[in-house]
Amino acid sequence: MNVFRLLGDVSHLVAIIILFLKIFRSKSCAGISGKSQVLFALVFTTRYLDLFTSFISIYNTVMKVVFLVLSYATVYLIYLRFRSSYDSESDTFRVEFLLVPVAGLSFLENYDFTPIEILWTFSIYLESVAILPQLFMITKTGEAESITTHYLFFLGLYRALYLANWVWRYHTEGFFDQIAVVSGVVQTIFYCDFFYLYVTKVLKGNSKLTLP
Amino acid sequence: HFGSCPKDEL
Repeated sequence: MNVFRLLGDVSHLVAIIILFLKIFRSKSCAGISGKSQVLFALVFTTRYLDLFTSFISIYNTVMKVVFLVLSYATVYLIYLRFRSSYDSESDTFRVEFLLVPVAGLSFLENYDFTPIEILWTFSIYLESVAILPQLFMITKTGEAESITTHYLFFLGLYRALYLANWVWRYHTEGFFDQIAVVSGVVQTIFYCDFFYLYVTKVLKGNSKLTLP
Repeated sequence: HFGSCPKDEL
C-alpha cells in the first residue's frame, strides 16, 4: 500500500458516497445515468467474487463489501425508490455496444482461462468504459449539476491515482499488471475532456456545468 | 511478476 493507492481508494469511495448522498438527500436522480450505475454494480460483482475464494486483508474485504453495497443501493435508489425522477429519455446509450465487445475481449485476453479470471478481466475492461453512458447523457442534455461533476471528478481521479500507484509499484516491487494498466490508461483518457471542463468551468464558480 | 493473483487491488 502506497500513498497513491490509498488516495485512489479514498477518492473512489468519496465519489460513490457523493453520488449516493446526492440522490438520497435530494430524493432525485435527475441527470444521473442509471445505465452507468448498473454497469458499475456489475463491475464490482464480477471483480469481487474473490471475496469467497481468497482473503487479502481486513481493509481489502471491508472496501469490497462497502463498494458492492453502495453500488447496489445506488441502483436501488435510481430504479426503484426514486424511479419517477429518473430521466430515461436522456439515458439512451446502448450498453450492449459496450458489453458485447468487453465480454468478447475478456475471453480472448486474460491471465488464465478460468471463470473467476475471465470475470475479473471482464470487470477491468468494463470499468474502463462504464462511465460512457453518463458522459453521453451529459453531452445529450448539454449540462450537469455541479454535484454530479464533483462525483465524476473523484471517479476519474481515482483511476489516475491508480496509474501513479502502478508506476510506483513497478519501480519498487517490479509489479506490473498489464490488463489493469492498459485499461486504467484508457479509462483515464475518457475523463480528460471532462477534467478540462471541470477545472475551467465548475471550479471557477459556475453552479452548473454547461457544454459550449 | 506479470499479472496479479491473488488481486490485492480494488
